Amino acid sequence: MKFGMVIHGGAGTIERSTMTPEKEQAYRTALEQSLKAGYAILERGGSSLDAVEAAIHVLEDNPLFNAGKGAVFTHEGTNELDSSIMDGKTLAAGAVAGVKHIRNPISVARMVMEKSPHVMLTGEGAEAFAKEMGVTLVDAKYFYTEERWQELQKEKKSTAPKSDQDRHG
Amino acid sequence: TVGAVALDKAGNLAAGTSTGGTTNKQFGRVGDSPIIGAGTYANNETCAVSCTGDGEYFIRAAVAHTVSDLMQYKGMPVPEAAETALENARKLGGTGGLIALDKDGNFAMPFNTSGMYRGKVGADGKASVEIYR
Repeated sequence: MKFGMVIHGGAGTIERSTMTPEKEQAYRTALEQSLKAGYAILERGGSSLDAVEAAIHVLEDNPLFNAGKGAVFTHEGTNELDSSIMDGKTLAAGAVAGVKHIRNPISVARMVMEKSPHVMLTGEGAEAFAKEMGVTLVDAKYFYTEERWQELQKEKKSTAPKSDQDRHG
Repeated sequence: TVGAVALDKAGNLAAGTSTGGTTNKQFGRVGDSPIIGAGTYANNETCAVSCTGDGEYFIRAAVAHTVSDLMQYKGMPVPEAAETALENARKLGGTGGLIALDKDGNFAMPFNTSGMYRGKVGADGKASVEIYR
C-alpha cells in the first residue's frame, strides 16, 4: 500500500560554507522529527490531513524555521503568520493570514476549513475565530528570537539599493 | 516557510504551508503561503503541493494549482509538472521551490535557489533529508 510524505523547511541562499556542522545537524534533526511525526500517523492508518498538520507543528515549534516560533519580523517589529491547508479528497481548504498570537497557525487554518463556511480569515478576525474554537492565544513575545530580531535590524540599516524583487512590501 | 504534503493509506492527498512571511515586510503584505492555488493545493485526482519562495511571483504564476493543471490537462508526470510550474514563476522573477506528491506516491522537490531544506519518507519508513543542491 502506497503512502508517504514530503516536507520542506524553506528555500533560499543556503551554502555549506556558511553552515556550521552543529547548525546543519540541528536542521537535519528537526526535519527528521517532522517526518517521523507525519509518518507515525500515516503508518497507523491516519489521514493525510492529520499527518500534514502534525509534521508542520514540529517545524512551527522549532525556531530554526520561518514559521511559528521562528517567524521573521515585520518592519514594525511584530511577527505576522500565514498558513493554509487543503484536503485533496474534498477540495476543501482553509487559511489564516496576518495572525500575531497563534502558536500553530496550521491548526487554525484547518479549523477554518472544517468549522467555518469560509476559506480564509485574516488578522483580528482570524484570532477571534481561533478563540471561539478554544485556541489559547499566546503573547507576541513567544515569537521573539534574537537571531530574527538581528536580521531585521541588519535589513533596516542596509543602504543597498533595492531591486524590484526586494520591494515585496 | 515550511510545508508538508502527504498521501495516506486511503489514497487521500493533503497539503499544508505555514510561514512568518518576509523580514521587514510592510503594509500588511501577504505572500503565497495562505493563498490556495498559489502556495498550497491538493487534489486527489492529481497531486498535493506546498511552495516556498518569493510570494508575489508564486501568486502571479499560481504555482501550486499549475502543477495540478499540468498533470490533469497535459498528462505530465509530477516531476515535469513541478519543474514547469516553478520555471513559470522563475520567468516572472521568482526564486524558491516546491514539494509535490502525486496520488501514486511519486514526488518532486524542485528549487531554483542554492538550497532547500527538504525531506521525504515512504511506506518503508526510511526518512531522508537534504539541504543543498
